[in-house]
Amino acid sequence: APAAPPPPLGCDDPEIEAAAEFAVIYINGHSHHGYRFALNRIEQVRVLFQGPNNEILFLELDLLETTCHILNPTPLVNCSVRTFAEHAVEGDCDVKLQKVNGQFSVLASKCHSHADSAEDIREVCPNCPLLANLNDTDVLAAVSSALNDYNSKNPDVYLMLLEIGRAVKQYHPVQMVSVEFAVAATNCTSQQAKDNLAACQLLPEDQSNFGFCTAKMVTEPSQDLIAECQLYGHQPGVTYPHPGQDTS
Amino acid sequence: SVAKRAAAEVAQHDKVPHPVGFVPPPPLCPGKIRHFKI
Repeated sequence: APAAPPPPLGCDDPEIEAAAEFAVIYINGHSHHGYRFALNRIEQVRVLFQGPNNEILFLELDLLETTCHILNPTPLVNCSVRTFAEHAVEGDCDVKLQKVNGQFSVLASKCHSHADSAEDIREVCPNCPLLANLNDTDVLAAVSSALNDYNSKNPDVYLMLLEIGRAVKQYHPVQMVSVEFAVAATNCTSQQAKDNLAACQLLPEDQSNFGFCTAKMVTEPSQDLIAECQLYGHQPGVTYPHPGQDTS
Repeated sequence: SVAKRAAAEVAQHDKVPHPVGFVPPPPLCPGKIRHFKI
């Protein structure tokens, strides 16, 4: 009698979880902008047996944005998930993998991310700050002021903006813009940048040094600015596609 | 409609009642939530 088909695999089955973890590493490794994502839930799984030790797996994954920018070398397990009150961002991914002799490989993946709805946040936390558009004029002003402030206080290496990661605006108890943005070291000091900014270039790939800044700019009732930046140091093989190069 | 009713009755009789204390297996998907649900 033909062998009974194997029992259907569930979304919490260790083999499926291993496939999902492999898929999340692949997704983060192939993303060039924004933040890294962590697995929140395996929504659906379909398995097609291709033969002995050969399966095709279709996974529907529910991910959540972490606080680690894509250039941050911190291991994903140490990256905390953005909390609901910080206006969480969810990623939905469909991933097709193959498992041959126990080895996974990703054949295709498609993801899209979206912030939690403002209504959801307001319902649970009326005064929580909400995500702002990255091209909001207050956001751009906060980023520019923060980077200028940091560069003026750390004159040895002039840092250049790579991308704004996220921005939230709040109006209670003070009016404040909180921003996060990725930066890179250049071949200039702050003084050289002041004299001739056009001569300042990002360091070449074999010396690249990326970093990340967070800043809070209070605009009412007083004016105040706090900016902090952290450079990660050179990470061999880690590149950042400059606008225009990146096709993704 | 007679056939349908009959079929429905037969199906009902054929349906084997679960034994007392039967606990249906948990759904295979979606899986557990690791952080929180948006």
